[in-house]
Amino acid sequence: KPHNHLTSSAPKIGRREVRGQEWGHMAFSKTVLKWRLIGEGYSSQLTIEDQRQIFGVAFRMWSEVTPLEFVEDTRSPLEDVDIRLGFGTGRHLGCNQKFDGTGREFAHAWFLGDIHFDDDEHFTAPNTGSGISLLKVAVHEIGHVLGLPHIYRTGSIMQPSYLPQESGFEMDWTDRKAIQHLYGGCSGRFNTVFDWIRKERTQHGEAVVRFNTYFMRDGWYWLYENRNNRTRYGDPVALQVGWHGIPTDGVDACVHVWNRKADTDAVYFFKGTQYWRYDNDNDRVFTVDPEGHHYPRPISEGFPGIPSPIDTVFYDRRDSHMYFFRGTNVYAFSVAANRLSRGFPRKITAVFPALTSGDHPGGNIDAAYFSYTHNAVFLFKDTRFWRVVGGRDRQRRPFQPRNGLMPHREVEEQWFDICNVHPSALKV
Amino acid sequence: EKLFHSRDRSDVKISYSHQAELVTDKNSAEIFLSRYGFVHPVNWGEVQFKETPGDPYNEDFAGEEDLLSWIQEGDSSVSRAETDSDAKVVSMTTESPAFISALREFQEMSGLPVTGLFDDATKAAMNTPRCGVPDKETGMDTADDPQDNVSSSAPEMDATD
Repeated sequence: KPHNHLTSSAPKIGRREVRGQEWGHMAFSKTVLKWRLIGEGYSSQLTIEDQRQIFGVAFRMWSEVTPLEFVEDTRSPLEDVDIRLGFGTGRHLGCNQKFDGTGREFAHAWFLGDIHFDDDEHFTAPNTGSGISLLKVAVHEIGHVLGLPHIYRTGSIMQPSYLPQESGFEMDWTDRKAIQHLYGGCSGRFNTVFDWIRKERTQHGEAVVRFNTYFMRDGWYWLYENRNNRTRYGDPVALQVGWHGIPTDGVDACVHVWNRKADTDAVYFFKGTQYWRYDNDNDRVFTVDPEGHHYPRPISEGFPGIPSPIDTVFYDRRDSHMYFFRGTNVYAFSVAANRLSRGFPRKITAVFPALTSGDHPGGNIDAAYFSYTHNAVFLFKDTRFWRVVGGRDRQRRPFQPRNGLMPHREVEEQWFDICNVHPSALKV
Repeated sequence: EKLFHSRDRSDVKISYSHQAELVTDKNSAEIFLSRYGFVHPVNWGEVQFKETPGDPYNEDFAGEEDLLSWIQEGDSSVSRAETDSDAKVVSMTTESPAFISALREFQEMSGLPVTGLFDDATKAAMNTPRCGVPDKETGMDTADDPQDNVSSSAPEMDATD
């Protein structure tokens, strides 16, 4: 009987580490959490599908800014479900705190993962005009279950009172840091990181060059908004959503080769022994490019002397060379001469020496990335990055070796909120 | 298209028979302040497990008046804590320092002018739709708002053109 489900949700050792019955503490010690809209708790106002879809988005919003992942579980025994959601009116779902009817209290959450919504309120799906946004309330209550208390700051999703939803509300910087204060930031390896540059014309007809930054991991990617210090709302998305025709399970590397003068402008994706050229204008890979090359194309054909597969590659506009990384070696490739530069391959440690003894990625680099935001090259490996000493650094400190590697830092200290979501949430 | 069976669609109309009691006077303000922990921090974890006698799931919606009639009839099945907490509220006089202090704290947290008076702005704030989780709970030092531990300023961008 429904009443029993609450008693069955008495603290189970191991199911959920409840550190004291109060907010402000990390509530879960595992990272993949199961949720369910309980059968006896459907709302009478929205279709069941809508209810589940809205909750799926709410959980995904938390997953985009925490190391936690959420998966809807409609099969396991209820006591194995970490977060249980349900609607009720008045005395409801065996809960001790009855609801007060239309107005005032619209929902509450309990430490052990129960979230109740007062079905006397007029809940609405996002962006459907008046009423109380079920999405916004669900994000708030899930915040409680994850351990957040009420936060009295304008703009916080954890304010106790409901503010009519401005269209497309999102979690702001401080709420993100509050939850990361409990669960930490997000870290992980990347297949590739790159800035995608494109020429556009403003409405006044003047030509401008714009870029966007992308992080790719396995079959999904994030657009990183450097000016906002976070990923784009709603990311990650599956690769095939934004990059048509590249391998859907991920790539080894991507590089954008362009020169304002030499009007070189080509985006290449590498995977295994093959590579693709991307057609920016038509937003998909070329099958045949303007030079008549068919794709996918063997790397050995397009870049003679470069072994495959490669670990990563970046393009240095200063010397118009592409630097391919494989194992502990680096290969400088002249774009103009279309051949390997003399004296290469060389050891990565020789071309990019460590400034601090021993603080060097060694080899098997995950990603090499020239950032237009930071005007610097970064080498990524695992959850760390090393910044390459640039021209300006050496003007200030001439003793630093050319292309020296500064001491490592954690990726999450410089690029924020690049968080996975559960694969089942990718479609949400 | 919402699924309806009655021609006048009354079966999908949200029945507004259950209107929440609004905070209209100082007594109801006291109940509000007590419920959300401004009088005494609420042990929210305990509330979840406090056994309410009887089988609350099967009874119909007990409106406030029904509940009050219970209390007035001295129905023993109403749990001690419930009457206790109401008793606690009733024990505060409207001008007691405890009431004024709780009111001021609510006004401060809500970003209202901290007058200590039950004025219209405070009444309106108390009637705004809100989450049922108390604002102040035992064991939670709201003074150290988790925000304090987090530098809210975004890191300096060393962006260059």
